[in-house]
Amino acid sequence: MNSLAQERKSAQFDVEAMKVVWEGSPEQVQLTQRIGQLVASDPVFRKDNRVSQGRLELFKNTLWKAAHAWSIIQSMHLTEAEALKLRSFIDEPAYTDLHWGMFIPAIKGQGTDEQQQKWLPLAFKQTIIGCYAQTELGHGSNVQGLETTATFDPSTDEFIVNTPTLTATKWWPGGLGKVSTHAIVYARLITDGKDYGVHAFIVQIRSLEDHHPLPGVIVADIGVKFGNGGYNTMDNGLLRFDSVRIPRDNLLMRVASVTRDGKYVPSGVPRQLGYGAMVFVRKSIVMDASTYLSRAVTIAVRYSAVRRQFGTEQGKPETQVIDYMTQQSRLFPLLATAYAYRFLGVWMSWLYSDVTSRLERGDFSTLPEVHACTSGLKSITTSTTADGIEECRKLCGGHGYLCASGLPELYAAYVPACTYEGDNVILLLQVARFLMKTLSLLGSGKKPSGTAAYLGNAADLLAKN
Amino acid sequence: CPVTKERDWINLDTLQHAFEARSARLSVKCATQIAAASNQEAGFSEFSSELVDASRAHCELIVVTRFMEALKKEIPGRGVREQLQILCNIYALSLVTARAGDFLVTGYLSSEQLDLAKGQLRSLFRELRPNAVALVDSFNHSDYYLGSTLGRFDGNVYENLYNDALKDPMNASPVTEGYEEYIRPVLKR
Repeated sequence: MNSLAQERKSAQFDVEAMKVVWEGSPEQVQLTQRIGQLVASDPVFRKDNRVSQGRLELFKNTLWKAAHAWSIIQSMHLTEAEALKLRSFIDEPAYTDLHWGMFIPAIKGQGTDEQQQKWLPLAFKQTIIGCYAQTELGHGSNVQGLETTATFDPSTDEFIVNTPTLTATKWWPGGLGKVSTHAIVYARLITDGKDYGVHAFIVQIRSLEDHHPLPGVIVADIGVKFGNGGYNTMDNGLLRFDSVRIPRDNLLMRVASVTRDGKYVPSGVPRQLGYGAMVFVRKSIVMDASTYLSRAVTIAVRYSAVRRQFGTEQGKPETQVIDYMTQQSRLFPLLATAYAYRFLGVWMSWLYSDVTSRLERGDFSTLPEVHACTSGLKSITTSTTADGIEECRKLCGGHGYLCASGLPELYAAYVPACTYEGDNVILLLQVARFLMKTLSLLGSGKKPSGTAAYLGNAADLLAKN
Repeated sequence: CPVTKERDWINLDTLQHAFEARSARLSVKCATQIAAASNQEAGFSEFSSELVDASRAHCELIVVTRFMEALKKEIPGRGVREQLQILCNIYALSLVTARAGDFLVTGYLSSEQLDLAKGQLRSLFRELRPNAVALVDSFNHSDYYLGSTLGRFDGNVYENLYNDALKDPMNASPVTEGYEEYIRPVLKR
C-alpha cells in the first residue's frame, strides 16, 4: 500500500460528507464530478503541454478551447451553472472570463431596463464579445483620476470619445487586445462644457464584419506577462480613441442620463449602485481564492505525505516530511485558510443577495459598510492566497519549482489578483477610511452595524486592558 | 485576555473577543494619532502603515467570525464538525501567533499567553495530522484540474516525474540540437 492509501485509512471523518460541505450541496458535488469528467476526457482541453508553448501558440490554443467550450455549451444545452463550471475547469484565463464576469454584470448593474433588453441578448449569444475598460496606463486604483473623455455633441446626438494623453490609454483590460468587439469604457462625461465625472459607456471597437478595429480606434495586446502560462493565455489590451463617435444611448444610464439637448439628468439612483456589482465581483474573487489555495495545499499535503527525508532508524524508512512540525506549522494554517475562505465566500454570496434586495427596495444604508468590508476581504484573501501558493511551492522542496508540480503556473495565473480591482494595500486604506469614519461617529450616538458592529463596543474592548 | 492555560485558547468566545479587541484597539490608536495631527489628511498619510494594520485586523476578524458562524449550523457527516472545529481553531490561532505584534503592542495579550497559544497550536496540528490527506481529498480536485505530478491522487509521484521527464521535448534525441555548432567546437579546442 502506498503512502497516500495508508493516509486515507487513518481519516477520522466522512470524506464524502466533507465534500458536500466544501461544495455547498450534494448536487454541486455531482455537478463538479460530471463537468470535471467532461473536460478531463476531451483532448481539446489538454493542458499538460501548456508550459512549453510560446505566447502566440498559447493564446491561439486558448481561443480554440473557448470556441470548443462554447460549442459544447450550445450543443449540450448546458445551464448557466454548468457552463460556468465548464469554463472554470478548462482552467485558463480567457476573454470569456471578462465577457461573462465583467461585461455582462456591468450592463446588468448600470444599464436601464431598455439598455439591458438591447445589449444582453447580444452578449448572451456572444454575437458581441465585451470587456471592461476602466484602468488607464497612468491610472490604476484611482478611478477619479481617469482622463478619457466622452463629450456630448448635440448637433449629432453622439458622444465623442477621446484619449487626450498618453497616460489616458486604456491598459490591462482582459480580452480587449485581440478578441473583444465591444468594451465598457469608463470616461469623463462632458456636456454643455461641464465635466460630470467618470461614467460607463458601451463602445464598439471592432467591426462585426471583419473584426478590424473601427476608424479612430487603436487597439492592441500589451505584451508578454509574468510566468509560463498564467495570463499569457489572454489578450490584455491597450486602447486609444481618436474622436470616436458613439450614440448618446451608449451611455449606461441607470444612474444618470443626458437628454437630446445635452442636459445632464441624475436618475436619483445613488452612484453607489455600482457597489452592488463590485460585491458580486469580490464574492467571486474570494471564492477563487479558496479554490486556488486549496489546489496548492492539495499538492503540498499529498507530496508531503509521499516525500520522506531524514530521521531514519536502522532498517526503517525515512520520516514522511508531513510529520515534521516545521512542515505542519507552515502547511496546516494554509489548509485551514482554504476552508476559512470557502465559508467567507458563502457568506459573501449571502451578502450580495442581501445588498441586491436592499438596492431593489431603494435601501442604500448598508452600502458603505459592505463596500469597505468586501474591498478589504478581497485584499487580504488574494494576498494570502498568492503568498500561500508560493509557500506551498517551497514546501515541496526543489520539485515544487518544476512546472510538473503545477505550482509555478498556478502562481502565475493567480498573482494578478493582488492588483486587479485596485492594489491590495490601497484597498486596505479604503477600509481604514471607513473605520475612522465609523469611530468618529460613535460620539454622535450612531451605532455601527454589520461587520463593524463590534466597534460600538469599543469602550468595553479597550477598558478590559 | 482571560487565557491562563493552553486549552483556554480553543474557546470560540475567547478567540472572537481577542480579534475584536485587537481590531478595535488598533483602530482607536490610529484615530487618536490622526486626531493629534495638524490636519486629518496629513495624519492619514503619516499613519497609513498603521491604518493598513488596523484594516487587516478588521478583515481578519470578519473571516474568523464567518468561520465560527458556519460552525453554528447543522453539519451532517461522521466527524465532519470536529475536523472543521480543529481547522477553525488553527486558522484563528495561527493568526494570533503570526500577528503577535498587534496583540502585544495593544496590550491585549502577555507574552506568556502568546506562548500558550503556540502550545495549543502545536496540539491542534497533531490532531489534524491523521486527517490531512483526507481533508485535501475533500476539495474534490481531479488530477486533470490539479495538473500536478506531485499532487497526484494515487501518490505515484516519482515514477511519473521520471517517465514524464524522459518524454520532454528536450529529450527527443540523445544528442542535443546545437551540438555540432556550439558544443563540438568547444570540446575540440
